[in-house]
Amino acid sequence: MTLFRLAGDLSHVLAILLLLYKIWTTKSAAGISGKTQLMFCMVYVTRYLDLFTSFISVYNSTMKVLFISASVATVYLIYFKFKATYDGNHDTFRMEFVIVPALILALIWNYAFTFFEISWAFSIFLEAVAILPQLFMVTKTGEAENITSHYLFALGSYRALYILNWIDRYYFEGHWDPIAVTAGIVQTVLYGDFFYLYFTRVIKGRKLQVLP
Amino acid sequence: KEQQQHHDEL
Repeated sequence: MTLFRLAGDLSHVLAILLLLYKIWTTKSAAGISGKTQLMFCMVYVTRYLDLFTSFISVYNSTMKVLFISASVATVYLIYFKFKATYDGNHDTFRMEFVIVPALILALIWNYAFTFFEISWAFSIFLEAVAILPQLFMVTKTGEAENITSHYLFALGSYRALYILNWIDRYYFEGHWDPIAVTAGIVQTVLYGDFFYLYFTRVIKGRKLQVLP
Repeated sequence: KEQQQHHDEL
């Protein structure tokens, strides 16, 4: 495992825990897109179907269990425990606009036409765009709380660090995964605007506000 | 082996 990947994974864990921490301590899901979290939950479940069929390492299995359980917990907090605080009326992005294309693409572009491989490709494609409802919500309400901004930054950094990991693996191991790399680049590019606002505002101690 | 290699990341 490359250092970039380890840093990426830790950034991913940090993002998930930050979000849970925010919702739990403020007892509120305000400003958080339930749709994005629901799609991330679908991403983990459809990608980690191999949890019981192919063992890679204790590290891999632990992370998979952590991602699935933290994601299910997040969805539960948003849609059940703190449902009253969830801004459903600002969370207007249509999930089928990304789920259907991700599924169609997975049926066309996969490493083998098997249930596991199609499910894996679907999860990779869906992950690339699952953040759209959240970014759309930030744009719509015009701002994000600082902790939500830190969450988005950690989540964006995760795939950006994976890109460095893929470059490293390509040069040193000859490893190249076109599906993951393509989706990962799209995923990172989607955070472009947000990264800019994060560095120019949040880091300087201001709240993240999108200009009208 | 090829298939395994694609799924060693998270």
